[in-house]
Amino acid sequence: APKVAPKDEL
Amino acid sequence: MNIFRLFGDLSHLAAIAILLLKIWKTRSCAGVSGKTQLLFAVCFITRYIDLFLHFVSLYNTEKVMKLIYISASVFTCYLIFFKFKATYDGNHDSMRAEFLIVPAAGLACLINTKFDAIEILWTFSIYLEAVAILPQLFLISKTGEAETITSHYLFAQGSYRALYILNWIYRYHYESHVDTIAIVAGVVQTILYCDFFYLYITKVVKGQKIVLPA
Repeated sequence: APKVAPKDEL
Repeated sequence: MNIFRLFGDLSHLAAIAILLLKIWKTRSCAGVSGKTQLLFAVCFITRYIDLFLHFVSLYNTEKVMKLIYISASVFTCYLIFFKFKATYDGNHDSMRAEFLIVPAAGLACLINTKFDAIEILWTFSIYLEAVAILPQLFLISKTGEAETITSHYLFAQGSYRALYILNWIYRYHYESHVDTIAIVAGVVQTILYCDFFYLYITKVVKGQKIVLPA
């Protein structure tokens, strides 16, 4: 299952 | 980092630069919504609050970009509300920003991934960014036209999040990475530009000016 994203985007 | 996110961030930088140049060169912020710029400044500050909390040396481009976004948006607000205040079209920039801020804040408290201050501020920033362009689009509908340079600004601003959607599709497929809140808000944000994108592609690209049926 896709993991929730780390805040690595602007 | 993938090509979509790279061009998305470049498009965002271009939008900020185009607007700053327009205001600085023409020494006027006519046709520019000060409220939208204020909302964008709030978005950047609440999203990159970590820069202020534990300031780490500028060790990567991401931190530099965050600082550029915050300082450029604050400087743009300064130009609109102070330096070129006389040219600010306050009468037409009349959408109530509270109608955007309060629901975004409320929704951020209801729908988030973790109920803690930083996460809620980030979620608020994402929801607010989705609707932050509305006062600008509202202003254009009120004045019935948009300067060509302002149209280019809007096109770059709208393209940035549209490219981010492609970035999320890419990351879902190759990195099984998903951020539902950012994706849903990003889709809503991009949909709000569709009408403008249509006008931009059918008119501005052919050298005509955008004039709305007033």
